[in-house]
Amino acid sequence: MGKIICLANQKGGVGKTTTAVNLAASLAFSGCEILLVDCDPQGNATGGLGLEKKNIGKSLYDLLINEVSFDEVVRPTEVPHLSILPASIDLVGAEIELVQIVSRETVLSKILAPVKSRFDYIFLDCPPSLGLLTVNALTAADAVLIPLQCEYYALEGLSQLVQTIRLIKQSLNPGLVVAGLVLTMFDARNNLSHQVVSEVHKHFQAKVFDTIIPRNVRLSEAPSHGKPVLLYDKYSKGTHSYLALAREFLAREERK
Amino acid sequence: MGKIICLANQKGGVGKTTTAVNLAASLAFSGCEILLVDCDPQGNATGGLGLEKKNIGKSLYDLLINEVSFDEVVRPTEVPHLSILPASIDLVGAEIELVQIVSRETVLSKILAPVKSRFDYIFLDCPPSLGLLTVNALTAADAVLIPLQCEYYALEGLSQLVQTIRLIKQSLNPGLVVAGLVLTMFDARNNLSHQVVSEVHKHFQAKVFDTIIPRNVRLSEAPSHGKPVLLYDKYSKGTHSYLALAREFLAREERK
Ligand SMILES: Nc1ncnc2c1ncn2[C@@H]1O[C@H](COP(=O)(O)OP(=O)(O)OP(=O)(O)O)[C@@H](O)[C@H]1O
Ligand SMILES: Nc1ncnc2c1ncn2[C@@H]1O[C@H](COP(=O)(O)OP(=O)(O)OP(=O)(O)O)[C@@H](O)[C@H]1O
Ligand SMILES: [Mg+2]
Ligand SMILES: [Mg+2]
Repeated sequence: MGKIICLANQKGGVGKTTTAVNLAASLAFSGCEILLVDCDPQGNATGGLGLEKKNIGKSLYDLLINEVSFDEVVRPTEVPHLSILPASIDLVGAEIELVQIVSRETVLSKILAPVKSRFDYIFLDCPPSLGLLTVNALTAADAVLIPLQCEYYALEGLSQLVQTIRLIKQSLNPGLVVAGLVLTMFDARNNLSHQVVSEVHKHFQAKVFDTIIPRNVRLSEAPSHGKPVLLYDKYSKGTHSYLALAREFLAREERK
Repeated sequence: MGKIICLANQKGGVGKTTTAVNLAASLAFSGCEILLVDCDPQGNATGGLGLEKKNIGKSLYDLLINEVSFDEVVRPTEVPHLSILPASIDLVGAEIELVQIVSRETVLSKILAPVKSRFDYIFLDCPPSLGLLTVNALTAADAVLIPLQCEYYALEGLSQLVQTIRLIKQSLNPGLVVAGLVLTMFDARNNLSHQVVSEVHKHFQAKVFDTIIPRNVRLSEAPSHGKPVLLYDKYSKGTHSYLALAREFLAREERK
């Protein structure tokens, strides 16, 4: 029965989209039925899976604001078992337009509730902010996966994110839990990376995924070809680390 | 007479804060009187210059919403000739509170107009979004400096940013110009970096600063010590590249 996982972190450039696209693709490859929802007006997950943003037609914006049907917007991707609800540029306006709507925080969760059972997992990629789009995603989610770049500023922002998750849990989504933290762009040659890893383990212990995503240029090249890394370079460290993350994700889910 | 420069890019993690802090510090070092305004609720520029966010007291939030005086909020930093208007966590609420204020886009420009002449340059560090805080910064600014990470997703987001700047220029700030684009986190060993550099030169020609900021671990370590890189490790590539950027910035200003 579909579980909704939100990739959130208001710090920019920490690997939310890269983790959403590649974890979703790796799980789809291992036979899960996956939906990826691009809640970011930048539309990086949409472009990263090969959809052309300019000729997108109907997008998440139309679902949130114009009440079209889910089936008119959802698309297949090049990866079997992976579908996407694409973003478009007018999503920028959605945050302002959502403000006027009654119960504006629960619009996305109402859209996803009736289709949840069609998928094993639904991943929500969020923009780098704590605005209404991210609040909608956190309210719709069963769990939050926190990508965390091995950098000082990213570590500094963690307490603000944890505070926001707590507020959402209290007021809008009592069932929300932290699925875990995924360390990204780890560079074994530099001390800072190791310091961040040990600091995060100290505070979050078992919540920290064992799989650490290394910095790997294939991961940053793949989106320019509109492919997840496992379709771009299946022998790369990027591919192996996200397949390992998918295996660990499933193992953690089974333990629950 | 003080010129206001806004560091903006809605793509996250492209080096806005790192460029704001280190360019401001390098210019202060060469004798300019500089103010840095931290418009990002994450408060990375505030932490990166050594201020403790928890005991901040009055911050930019109080200027925007509670109408305290500029002199109650502005602070010195460890760098001579560099002052800061710090951010605090309640800035997250400012975007929602600003919506109710009449002429909500020009609040920051009204705060800065009377103090502009005290400084040679005022730098505004923006959050990774195109919300009301960034709109306020773009409306207050004389020019926009665009930090651009040498990555595909960052390049993809450029047209959205340029479009937003054009809209602000038409409706709120006719004098706004693009001061230039600064390429950051350049890694000479990887093709993607070179591809992004040549792509940006093709589209923006003379607007692209000659100084390219290389990826340099000292730049990411310095904020954990609350110092700009020139106070953390004055012999590093990071320090040299931002001092070179400061020289080029001044040369371009003199040519105008
Ligand atoms: N492990 C990695 N190795 C190398 N590059 C990476 C890695 N993970 C992400 N990147 C690159 O770093 C940049 C930032 O990653 P990404 O865009 O996924 O972060 P994000 O958190 O989604 O950003 P935003 O806050 O803008 O949404 C991208 O250009 C991406 O290609
Ligand atoms: N040239 C560089 N070399 C190495 N690391 C860098 C460089 N520039 C920035 N960084 C690091 O990369 C990360 C992103 O940079 P920074 O936080 O300045 O970007 P930003 O655009 O301000 O992010 P946000 O969108 O969250 O505001 C930080 O951890 C920073 O320390
Ligand atoms: Mg993203
Ligand atoms: Mg920043």
